[in-house]
Amino acid sequence: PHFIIEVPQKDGALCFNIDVQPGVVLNLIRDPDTGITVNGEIIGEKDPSSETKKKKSYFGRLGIVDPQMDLQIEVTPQKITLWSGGRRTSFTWMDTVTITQNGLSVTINKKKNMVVSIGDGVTFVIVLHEVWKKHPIHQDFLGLYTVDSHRMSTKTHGLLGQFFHPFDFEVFDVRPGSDPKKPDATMIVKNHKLIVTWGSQKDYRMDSGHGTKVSCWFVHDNGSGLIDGVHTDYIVPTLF
Amino acid sequence: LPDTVVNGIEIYSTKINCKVTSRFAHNVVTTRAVNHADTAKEVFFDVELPKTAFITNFTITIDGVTYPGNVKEKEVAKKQYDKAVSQGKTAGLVKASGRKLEKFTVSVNVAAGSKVTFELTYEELLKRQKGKYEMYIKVQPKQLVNHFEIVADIYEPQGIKELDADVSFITNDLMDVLTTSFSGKKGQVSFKPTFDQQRSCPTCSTSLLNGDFIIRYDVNREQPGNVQIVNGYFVHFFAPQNLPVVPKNVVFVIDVSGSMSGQKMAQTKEALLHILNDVREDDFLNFILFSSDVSTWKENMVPATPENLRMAREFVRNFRVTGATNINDALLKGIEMINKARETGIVPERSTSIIIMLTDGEANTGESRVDKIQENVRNAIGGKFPLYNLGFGHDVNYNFLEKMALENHGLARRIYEDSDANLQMQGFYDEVANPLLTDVDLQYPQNTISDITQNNYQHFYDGSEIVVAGRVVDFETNSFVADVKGHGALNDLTFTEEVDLKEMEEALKEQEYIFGDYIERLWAYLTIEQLLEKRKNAQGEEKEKLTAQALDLSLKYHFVTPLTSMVVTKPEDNEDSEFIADKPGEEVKADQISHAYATQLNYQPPSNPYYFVDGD
Repeated sequence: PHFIIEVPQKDGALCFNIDVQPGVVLNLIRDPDTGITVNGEIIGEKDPSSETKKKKSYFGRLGIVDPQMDLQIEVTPQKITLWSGGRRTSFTWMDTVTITQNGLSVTINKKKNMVVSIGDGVTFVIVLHEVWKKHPIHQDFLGLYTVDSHRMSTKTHGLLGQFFHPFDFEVFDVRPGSDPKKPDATMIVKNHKLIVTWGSQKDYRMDSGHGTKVSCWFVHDNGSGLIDGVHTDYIVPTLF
Repeated sequence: LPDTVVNGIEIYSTKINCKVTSRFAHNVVTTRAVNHADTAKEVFFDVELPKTAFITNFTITIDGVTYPGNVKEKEVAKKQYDKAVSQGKTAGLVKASGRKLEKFTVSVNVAAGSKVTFELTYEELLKRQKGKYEMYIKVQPKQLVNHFEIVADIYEPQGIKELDADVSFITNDLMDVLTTSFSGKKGQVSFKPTFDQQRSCPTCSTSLLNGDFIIRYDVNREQPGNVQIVNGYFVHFFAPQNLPVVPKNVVFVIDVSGSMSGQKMAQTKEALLHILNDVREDDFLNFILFSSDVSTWKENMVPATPENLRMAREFVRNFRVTGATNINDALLKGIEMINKARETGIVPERSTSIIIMLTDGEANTGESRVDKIQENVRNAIGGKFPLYNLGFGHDVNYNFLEKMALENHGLARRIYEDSDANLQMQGFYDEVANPLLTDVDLQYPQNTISDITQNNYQHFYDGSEIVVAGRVVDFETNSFVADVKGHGALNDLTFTEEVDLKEMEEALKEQEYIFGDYIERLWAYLTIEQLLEKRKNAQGEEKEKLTAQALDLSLKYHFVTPLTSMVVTKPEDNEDSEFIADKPGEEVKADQISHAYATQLNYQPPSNPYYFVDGD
């Protein structure tokens, strides 16, 4: 999956990919104060033996937990399941439904996306990416966007959560790269000096089919140097 | 004479043709017969149809001349009928027959060598219960039939998920001629036994086709609802899946008066013990017993813990019958108990309450005026939860129970005094045991629609379906949005269905498979059904208004309802005489619901117009 980190104070964006094996669960957000946690399980291509140049991986299962609300949400491209107080309610992506409960609001927009708002100030959008059912390689997957995190604590961490707090970076020495359209540059971030490449990724919030191009400085090698520690530090045993 | 000819009459064919489109069933039963005798013979035509169905047409064709049925206002038909009765030449056509059926019977004299064709048409909206729609056909040809067939074509725009036929008289030999198939939106059940396959034994001239032919199916439910719009009418089917069950607080109010002794009480106890096995752990319950006095099992509602359920079973096993029937105090006690449990927070906030009363008699002690009991109960419940009344046996005042249940958002059911009475009670409980949503409100754009049927329900039960129909009056808009709001076990839900009218028009161009304006007729059927139900509780001007509306629709859409009759002119002895097809009502007492009708070939009409006892 690709990650895009918007940095409004720099009027720019940073991107990186995380490539891990299907089945691995990554921690995306963890707030020790509120207990809100978001994890994602990686899926790969339909046929792992197919000879594609580079194996792509996506999020195929997302889990959101809010222990204060005794709430768990599991989302897959097939269905959406809510547990509240240990009791289960499930929906499909064919539903258009709004679920409200003591400050929680979940809206499923048929075959497009779902918006999860926990209290006032925490809102995630999960986008459903549908591919052609008979596609030989690819399968349906999910995207996660944090559109509001201002009620999450400053201790929030995770592959996405660590970027909820303001951070600084500097890019200089822009120079031609191996692809003339994608110049390289040097970036100083979190006390690391990195070689980054100018490129683009897509934001699918508005248009889950085509997406909107977002230009960004791409950090190589699973976000090394940009993320705290290494990407394998974010592997967790289970979705919940 | 060959086996095909019995008493000079050959039944050339009997065909039962059913077309179901979006749960709305249009059934045509056709029988063709020939009189091979040298003299005129009487030919009979019997059909048993569901009580929930409305007859829409009947014709007799003799030697190419068709005598149609005309649906008229009951009073108008009655005058015509009275005149004919005075000449001794008429007969009522429809009688109650068993629990779920009405029997339509007609006979005509057919001249030697003449042919006769009978054709009866009836329609009904199939209701979803326990996850299935069920279409019931009673099969009982009087003799072997040259060409016998049942063909049911089902068209469901949501796609058919499962389809089965359950035939009580099926044998290995008949398995080959019963076919069930479905694919996508279309399904078919076909049953075409050959002449020899109909024989009850290889050398018999009697038919083994005698019993129930039940078609059950369900549709795909990728979405919680489905809206269809055709020719200016819409129908919205709503049945969400996979929602958790809302905990319920149930008070069973049980009649233990003297008349319940013996088999009735044994069956009631058996049913209650079975129900206690199905009570969910997060439910609350209590029992109120009434005869001349009222007593309770526990002072307050109690949770259905294993220990409480054990004690409840012991209580059920041990209570005894005695005394008279004090319905008023028993119900008021139950209502007070539920209200108190709610006010004091004994029961969870997100839970729903219901009272289920079982009685076999009339209120005859304490407050015995039914109007006053109704008023007391209505005021005490205040619309907050439903009351369900189960009327057991012959002597129950069912109309009173039904009125009282309906005005408290519940319903009444008869429990027929029979060996399976316990199963009838359990069956009813199963229907209401799993509420998935409460306070369900189906909303449509105000300026776009008119004449909608009931669009709010206190409960949506698992395995059932809510159906709302109406007229679309604004065709300028391209999309039609339906919102359904309800309270679930854990949260409040709003389901939205959006339909693109142009896409819908394209999708429903498979019109050749669809009979006529099925949504319009479905809307008319549902509207009449609900108007008739409301009318049961209405008084004065309101009742007149509801009656006029229901009558107007019954006449317009040619439905034989409790407000209309169908007059069939019968050609006989060169002189016309008349039949009347009426809809028998619920007040027909159980002892008049006789199985004898099923074999009654030589029906003799009574000398006075008994069959005009108003059906509602």
